[in-house]
Amino acid sequence: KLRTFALVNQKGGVGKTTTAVNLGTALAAMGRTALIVDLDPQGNASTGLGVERGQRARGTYEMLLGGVSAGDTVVPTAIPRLSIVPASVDLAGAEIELVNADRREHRLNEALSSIAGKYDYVLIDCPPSLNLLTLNALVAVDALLVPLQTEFYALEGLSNLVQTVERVKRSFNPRLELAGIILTMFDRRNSLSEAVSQDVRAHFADRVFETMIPRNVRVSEAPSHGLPVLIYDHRCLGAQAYIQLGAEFLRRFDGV
Amino acid sequence: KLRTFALVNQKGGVGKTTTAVNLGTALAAMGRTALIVDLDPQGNASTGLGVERGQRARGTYEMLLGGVSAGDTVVPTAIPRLSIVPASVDLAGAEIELVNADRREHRLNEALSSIAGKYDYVLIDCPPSLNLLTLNALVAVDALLVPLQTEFYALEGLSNLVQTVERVKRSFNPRLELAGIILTMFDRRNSLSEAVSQDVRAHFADRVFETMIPRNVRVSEAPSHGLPVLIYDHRCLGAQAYIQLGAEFLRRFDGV
Ligand SMILES: Nc1ncnc2c1ncn2[C@@H]1O[C@H](COP(=O)(O)OP(=O)(O)OP(=O)(O)O)[C@@H](O)[C@H]1O
Ligand SMILES: Nc1ncnc2c1ncn2[C@@H]1O[C@H](COP(=O)(O)OP(=O)(O)OP(=O)(O)O)[C@@H](O)[C@H]1O
Ligand SMILES: [Mg+2]
Ligand SMILES: [Mg+2]
Repeated sequence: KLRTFALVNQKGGVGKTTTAVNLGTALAAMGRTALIVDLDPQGNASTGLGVERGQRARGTYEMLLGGVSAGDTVVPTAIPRLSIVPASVDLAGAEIELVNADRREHRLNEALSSIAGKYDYVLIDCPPSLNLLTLNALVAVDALLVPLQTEFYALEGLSNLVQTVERVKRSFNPRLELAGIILTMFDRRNSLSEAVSQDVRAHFADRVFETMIPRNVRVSEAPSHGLPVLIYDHRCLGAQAYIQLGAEFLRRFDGV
Repeated sequence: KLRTFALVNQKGGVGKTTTAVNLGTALAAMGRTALIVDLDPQGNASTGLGVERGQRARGTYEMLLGGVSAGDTVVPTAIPRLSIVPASVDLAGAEIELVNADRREHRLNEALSSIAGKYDYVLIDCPPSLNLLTLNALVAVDALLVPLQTEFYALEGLSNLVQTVERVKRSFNPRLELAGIILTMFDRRNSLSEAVSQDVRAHFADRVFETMIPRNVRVSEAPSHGLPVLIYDHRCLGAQAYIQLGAEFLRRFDGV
């Protein structure tokens, strides 16, 4: 059963963090326990879930390179059944430190192994890069989910991402699979959105989630309140789409 | 006189590439010679200016680590007076190779010094990260321009960026200054856009460009044709805004 997922796309601003935060919230709302791992030095997932600066002293950096056990980095969020390993400020320096570190690709996998079993699902939010942090995530998980903005530049990077996944699968993590592509910021009025979506479905068929996340301003307002949009405004189109995405996620992965 | 600029923001998807491509085009249209340096492994600026895969064999990677002189990496674009150093596929591996390289922060500065004088302006498009590639850009330039999407997560990263610039200024490049913030994907109907814009102007005063780039679908369609929006549809709101940005850029930096 696929239980640990990385949200990966080297293209920036495609909705990785927004999807990690809101899919995690939807799964928790449907009675599953979920853990978010914030692996992006920007710490947006930590902010989006209302984790104060003071609560981030022990986070992903300390777990990867600071000798702190994963269990000691997990903090609860305001959402029942949803916890997070926050990103502390030091994570910005992790990439360079990892290059010459021992077992540099396996550190996250080893750190998480002590706690991953305690949650129904683990979602790792990655930075916009195919760097050592993202590589650590790809080694640690069962599968990856690719949030894809329905725009041209985002589409261009997809083949590069697929090749990287194949390389990681061969060299480090044989169970790794591209489990799903999630179309984000979809705008029905925009012919480019439609064209990109058709192109992606032609190549990836049923790996593309049926549920598309529409562009919806309430989604982008929610983080300034430290809340997932499901809590900030559960009636809006964006929240409804993420609830639907949670249901589709469970249909795809919970039953197998 | 400020002549070399880096487009920097570790937040992804804020309009770094779109601004490099279209500001460069606007400056060329106004009679200046300009060079774009594509320092992002995604190679979006190269795509946005129609550089074919076959023309990217010698690019920023080869200039940084492959011993090729900068002059041998420059290719013309379809726009008169606008040239580019494209991003080849190997750039994805540069970050890890740079960590243990000699004078790792100065390689771009040294490589560009042989050609920078040939252009009125040099614009370096950076990846969404404060990594060694971006550090190389910050060491090599006179100033940085920060494209800023008027959204909450983008605002959150600004203080971190400012601190990084201060550190680089102290340790590597005393002339470095944050010369301008450019508000992108601005949507008048969206109160968040308005709030972010007021917040940024309160902190950064006249370093924030008067010209704001509106969200405009033609801007995001242009790259799929390998054209800057100024050429793809010069009458649209996005193109007009970038022409205005070019004029404001020259008012700010050309006369001094
Ligand atoms: N469905 C949506 N509708 C409107 N705005 C959205 C939507 N999804 C995300 N956003 C906004 O778009 C921006 C980019 O989203 P987000 O930060 O989640 O992307 P990301 O891929 O995590 O970015 P990065 O590459 O910087 O990590 C954010 O400001 C976010 O609030
Ligand atoms: N003014 C605009 N109106 C509409 N779409 C825009 C605008 N500016 C940029 N875009 C689109 O938004 C997306 C993000 O822009 P762009 O790729 O230039 O950002 P970036 O900061 O370079 O991203 P990255 O962090 O991945 O390098 C692209 O698909 C682009 O076409
Ligand atoms: Mg993110
Ligand atoms: Mg870019």
